[in-house]
Amino acid sequence: MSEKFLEIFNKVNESFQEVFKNMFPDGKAQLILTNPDDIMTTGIEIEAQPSGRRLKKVSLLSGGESAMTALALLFGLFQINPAPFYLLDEADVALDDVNLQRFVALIKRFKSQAQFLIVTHQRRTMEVADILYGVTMQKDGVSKVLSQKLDEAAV
Amino acid sequence: MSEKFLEIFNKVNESFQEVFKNMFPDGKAQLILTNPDDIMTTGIEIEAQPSGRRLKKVSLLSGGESAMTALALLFGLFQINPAPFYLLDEADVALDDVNLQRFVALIKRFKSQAQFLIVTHQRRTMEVADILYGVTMQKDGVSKVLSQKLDEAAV
Amino acid sequence: MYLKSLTMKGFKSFAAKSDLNFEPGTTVIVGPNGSGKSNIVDAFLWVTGEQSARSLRSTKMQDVIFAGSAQKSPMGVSEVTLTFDNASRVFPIDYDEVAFTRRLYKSGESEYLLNSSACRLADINELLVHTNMGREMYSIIGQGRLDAILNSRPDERRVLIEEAA
Amino acid sequence: MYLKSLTMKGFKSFAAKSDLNFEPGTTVIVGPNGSGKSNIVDAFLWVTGEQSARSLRSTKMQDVIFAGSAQKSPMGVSEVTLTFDNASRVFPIDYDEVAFTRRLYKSGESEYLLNSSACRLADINELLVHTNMGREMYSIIGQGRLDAILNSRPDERRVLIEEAA
Ligand SMILES: Nc1ncnc2c1ncn2[C@@H]1O[C@H](COP(=O)(O)OP(=O)(O)OP(=O)(O)O)[C@@H](O)[C@H]1O
Ligand SMILES: Nc1ncnc2c1ncn2[C@@H]1O[C@H](COP(=O)(O)OP(=O)(O)OP(=O)(O)O)[C@@H](O)[C@H]1O
Ligand SMILES: [Mg+2]
Ligand SMILES: [Mg+2]
Repeated sequence: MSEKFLEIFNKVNESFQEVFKNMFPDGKAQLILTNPDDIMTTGIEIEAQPSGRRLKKVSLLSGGESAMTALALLFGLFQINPAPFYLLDEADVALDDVNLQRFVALIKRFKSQAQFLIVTHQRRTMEVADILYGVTMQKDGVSKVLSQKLDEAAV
Repeated sequence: MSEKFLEIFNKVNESFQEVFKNMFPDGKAQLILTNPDDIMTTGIEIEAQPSGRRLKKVSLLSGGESAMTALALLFGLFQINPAPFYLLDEADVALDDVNLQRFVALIKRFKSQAQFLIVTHQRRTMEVADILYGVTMQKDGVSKVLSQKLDEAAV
Repeated sequence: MYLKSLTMKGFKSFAAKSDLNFEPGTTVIVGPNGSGKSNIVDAFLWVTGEQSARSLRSTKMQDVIFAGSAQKSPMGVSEVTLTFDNASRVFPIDYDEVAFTRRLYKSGESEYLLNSSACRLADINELLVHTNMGREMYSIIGQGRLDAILNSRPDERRVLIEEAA
Repeated sequence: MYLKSLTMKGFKSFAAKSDLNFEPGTTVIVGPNGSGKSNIVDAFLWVTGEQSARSLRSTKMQDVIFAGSAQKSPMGVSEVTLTFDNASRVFPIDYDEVAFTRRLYKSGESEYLLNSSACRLADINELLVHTNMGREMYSIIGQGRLDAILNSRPDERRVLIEEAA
């Protein structure tokens, strides 16, 4: 059991680092076992540094930096253990323009391998859509879904 | 003591309703004493409905709806008990285009009565600035502040 | 395997029967504040077996049933169906499509259906295990929850690796 | 009364002396993710007496001192000064300007200054009471904290009214 855990930990760690480095060429990130001598109970620390300063515990990162680190971890896990679909509800809300572009590039990179359902208010994120659904709240307090297949609508 | 509490409660409630109604003409909001028979220990419930459906407890509101309700309460309190300055760190992050306009209008409405310091990534919010400060992180891991007085810079 | 459709009726603000059809690509959902976007996310969590009302932004499970409005009366039942394409037989059952349905009545009684015939929650969970969605459902990130993966304690993060094992 | 300036030196990522000058109007602060905007908000909370490291996104108070970087060594002291215009004598002391300073040394020793002469935190708190900023400081809304006013329990909300009384 503990060999299996260690094997997967190393794979996820490598994958997380690869996704992070792909977004932040000057940065680095890593997972660390808090107690490597006892694999059965050890915890996992996360360190990341988007712009190549010093590696820091994630608690020290800013709002946007931690969102990007969480996304790198999510997609790092995806590469090792893919889920059938990913549902992200305004995951891009804390991002500045540059990180928003990285987020969009990340979705484009993995788009052919999984289904993504993305809730957003950001125009740039809408551009990745194959299908766009608009939701409205009608006067009677009932939500309504309006759909538009982008390739048909020739937006 | 309890008369004073009740008097202030009613004033804040009225002010909160006025600010909310000003932003949402078809909506309503109110503060409710959970136990009006015992002023010394009663709690305060908040109900709001941005678009005139039924009044709801704030726990049922969406991300953007609750942000707008919190802003209405903040400025409702301001009208009764003004603080010298208000510091808002990305308070506009959950807002759609329409609510973002309401937020900007709210700041413009109170701008002459208090000093506002607003951190934002939204271009529309930047337009209310009299002074704009840019902050950057330099390569050596040290933050630097760059300032620009808008009227001088004739943006 | 891929998601084919989500159908809601009486679930939160979706009083009327509402359908979202999916393709293997990327679907983006947009709309004003309070229009019902996060309710759609909650519908996914609910139909795949979520048992905690708090994770659905509710105090009790019946809160997911359409509560009525000034013009419409409250409903007595909430129903959501999530349909997967199963041509690749990732779900080890002999159907080209697999549809999970969850129903909740105002009385508190709940029903689970698999391709329209009654089943238990355990049956649905057992099938979902084949999709790597895992108990922690880290593939569904609710509004404001992206940081939760980072903000958990080091010992709580073990489960991310354990589920991938 | 209005805010005139904030000066930071060795506070979080502001290693070098940094000044923000204010006018009675509206100041907007922009910048990329991780540039230091929320650190400025923390500087306001800290200089006005915040005692909880957690409210400053830290585990211990010394975490507010510049921790160094690949190119710069850590600093031994953190200092923030907040200056108000006091021509209207809202602060009942006979100065046209009132400057609050807080310093923290790596040793854990902390100092408070009022117009450059040593004072106690209690002196600063006593002056701040005249500004309606109140103990709860609801006039400083940190990142992601706007909803906190709504999400508190009904009994916890009493303090909003009590402070206004
Ligand atoms: N059981 C229910 N019956 C009727 N309406 C409900 C029910 N539960 C929630 N709602 C309403 O659904 C509305 C939409 O909520 P939702 O959180 O999905 O909005 P949203 O589109 O995500 O908005 P935002 O962009 O602000 O995040 C809210 O106004 C809420 O009060
Ligand atoms: N004591 C310290 N010494 C040096 N750097 C620090 C210290 N404390 C925090 N930092 C760093 O300051 C940086 C800026 O953080 P801050 O939260 O202010 O960013 P921000 O501009 O608000 O970004 P965002 O737009 O993502 O919210 C972070 O990378 C953080 O690691
Ligand atoms: Mg939402
Ligand atoms: Mg910030």
